[in-house]
Amino acid sequence: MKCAVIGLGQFGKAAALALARNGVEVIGVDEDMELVDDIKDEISLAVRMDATDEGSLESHGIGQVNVLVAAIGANFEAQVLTVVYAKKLGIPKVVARAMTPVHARILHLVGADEILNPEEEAANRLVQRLLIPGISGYFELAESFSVVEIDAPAGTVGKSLLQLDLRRKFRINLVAIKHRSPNPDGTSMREEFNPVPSPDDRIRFGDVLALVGSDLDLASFMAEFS
Amino acid sequence: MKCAVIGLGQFGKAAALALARNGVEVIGVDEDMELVDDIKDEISLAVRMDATDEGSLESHGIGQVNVLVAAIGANFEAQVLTVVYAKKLGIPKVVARAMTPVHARILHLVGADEILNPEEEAANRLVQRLLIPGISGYFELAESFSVVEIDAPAGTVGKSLLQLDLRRKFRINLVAIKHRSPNPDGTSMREEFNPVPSPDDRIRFGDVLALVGSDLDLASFMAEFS
Ligand SMILES: Nc1ncnc2c1ncn2[C@@H]1O[C@H](COP(=O)(O)OP(=O)(O)OP(=O)(O)O)[C@@H](O)[C@H]1O
Ligand SMILES: Nc1ncnc2c1ncn2[C@@H]1O[C@H](COP(=O)(O)OP(=O)(O)OP(=O)(O)O)[C@@H](O)[C@H]1O
Repeated sequence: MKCAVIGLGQFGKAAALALARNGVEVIGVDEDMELVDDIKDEISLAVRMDATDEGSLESHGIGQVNVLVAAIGANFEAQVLTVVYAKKLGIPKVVARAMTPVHARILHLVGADEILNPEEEAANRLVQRLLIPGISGYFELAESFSVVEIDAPAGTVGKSLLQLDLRRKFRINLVAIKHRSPNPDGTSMREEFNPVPSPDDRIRFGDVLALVGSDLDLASFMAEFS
Repeated sequence: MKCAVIGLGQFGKAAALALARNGVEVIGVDEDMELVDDIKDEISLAVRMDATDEGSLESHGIGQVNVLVAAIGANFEAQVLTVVYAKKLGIPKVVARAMTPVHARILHLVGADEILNPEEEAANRLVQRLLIPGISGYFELAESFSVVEIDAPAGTVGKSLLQLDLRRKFRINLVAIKHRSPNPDGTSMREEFNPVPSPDDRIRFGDVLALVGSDLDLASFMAEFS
């Protein structure tokens, strides 16, 4: 797979490096020579150029990639032009970041196949974690239906999964249990991960439960056992 | 709950607004008057000030919040000082963003309770989605163990969950099925979400499966049925 990353700021650089680590052929582009220099030993090709120079994009082989990640930030005009030219060059998949829903809509209209807003998504996930104490992970599968990782509520400690009967009582699926226990030398904690919990497993104090269910059902479960 | 957000860039502003939408009392701080002005009608209190002014933080009541989100970006010194002063003021929970693992380590050492790197996390999630075609969602529960949303592989279409026997054969938990079907008027698609799939449910073409399992087991499942 061949991928172009346009804009090597925090997001673009992280994407370029992660792709390269996974064996993808990456062409990185930025108009800032320092950023191009920093990354050139870690990806296939790093080019200092203005991404809004259509001829330059083509002559550097950008048109031959399977995926282009448009990671320019503040300069919206350059971001839009990048997406437009990428589609003109026939690149099958263009992923673009957008600062706001309006920017996202515009980028969709000019051809972006997928839109991301890293800061907004991270902020929303953080807020979920802050609003519900004991939540250490949160991922929305659908409107009001999510995967959450929560500290085992007090009322569940010592009970077996069979007793809790989460599926029937709460329509909640317990997909994994993380158990923290002190290392044998007693100087640090280690984490045991149980991805296939069985009915006789008991919840222990300090366990983190990975649960899937509707937000309402998850809330009733936590209310019942807190 | 009372929350302070220091730095109203993309991430800070999104966090402040999301908290306020959820009824949290939010104090937003930035040294840029324009950003303070933009947000002042949507949160409890917006203050233009230098967050590294300890006295100023205290006199604006920052010390009374339950959670402080340190969302300053490029100015690392200001970010570090913000975390240090927040802990000095006795704020129980301080969440800080960090640009790199080294920055994260430093912020942890000076007292940050939780570290985020929105751009890096988004980039890693994007790369997962790009590397495995048909993945529309990805969330890591633990090292090499995740929740994925994938287009139903060709080989599963028409089969029932009982036949697929995912749990026993692949140690995979199918937690939900999203089914896309045309609206009755035939002009658009609607999505049906099945959060409690039963053994007789059959996979239909175009379904998106939400699966939980180890990366290896998920890969074998996809290899078997693609
Ligand atoms: N016309 C252009 N051609 C090439 N690169 C560009 C162009 N315009 C901007 N860039 C580069 O895009 C990168 C990201 O843009 P910018 O710094 O504005 O966004 P950001 O939101 O701060 O990014 P991040 O959050 O990823 O750090 C910068 O490194 C910048 O040099
Ligand atoms: N000492 C300070 N006191 C108050 N606010 C500050 C201070 N230093 C920086 N800020 C503010 O922090 C905000 C975020 O910082 P910056 O713009 O450097 O980060 P960023 O990575 O571009 O942020 P984002 O990705 O969230 O847009 C800016 O709005 C800036 O004005």
